[in-house]
Amino acid sequence: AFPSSSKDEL
Amino acid sequence: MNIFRFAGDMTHLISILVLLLKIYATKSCAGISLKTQELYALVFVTRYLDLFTDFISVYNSVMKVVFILTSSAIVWCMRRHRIVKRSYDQALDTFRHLFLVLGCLVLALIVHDKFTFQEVFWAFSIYLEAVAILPQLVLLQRSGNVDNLTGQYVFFLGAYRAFYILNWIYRYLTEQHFRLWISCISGLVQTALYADFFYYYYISWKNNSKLQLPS
Repeated sequence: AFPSSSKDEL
Repeated sequence: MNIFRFAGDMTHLISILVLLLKIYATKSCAGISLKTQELYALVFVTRYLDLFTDFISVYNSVMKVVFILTSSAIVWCMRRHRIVKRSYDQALDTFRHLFLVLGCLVLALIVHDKFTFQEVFWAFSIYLEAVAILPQLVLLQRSGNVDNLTGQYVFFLGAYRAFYILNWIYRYLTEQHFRLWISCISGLVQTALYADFFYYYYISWKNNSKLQLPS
């Protein structure tokens, strides 16, 4: 869903 | 996911487990700032509002739940546990953490990716995480002596920050459209706050002596 930002981090 | 990100998540998890272990084994929370722990619980709850709306991976979802549960458990123990709560250094833990919350909320309302409920709270959680350690550092400073487990707790938290910065550098170099302004600037601020503590941690480790902070 967010491949280009850091929202796939914890 | 790269190795730095994974190492960062693991040291973050270890730091929380070290703290839970300390509280469980010694039935004491002496030297631990309840205000910092409340801020971390708030950080996780507001950041993981996407838990039910945006699925990324099983790993992410499980870790999110673990972080929310463990941070809430620590706050619960410190406030409610019959024996643990007696050792809480209330007189030393006087940082005005509400001002941090309000300041971060105002900043999140001004600086965010999109003006939506989730995005504003995501930015809020990033800003709050950057400064959430402050009550803990002030408490350590005031009590002077730092017991081993509390020192290790802050050490692992600092290691988590360092690995995340390596992770962002790696992602910046390997991913074409990696945007990171909000995370990266906040992350650098957060890591800088640890620099002072790390210096004294290193000195005590080198001299093989008990960690003491200057008053």
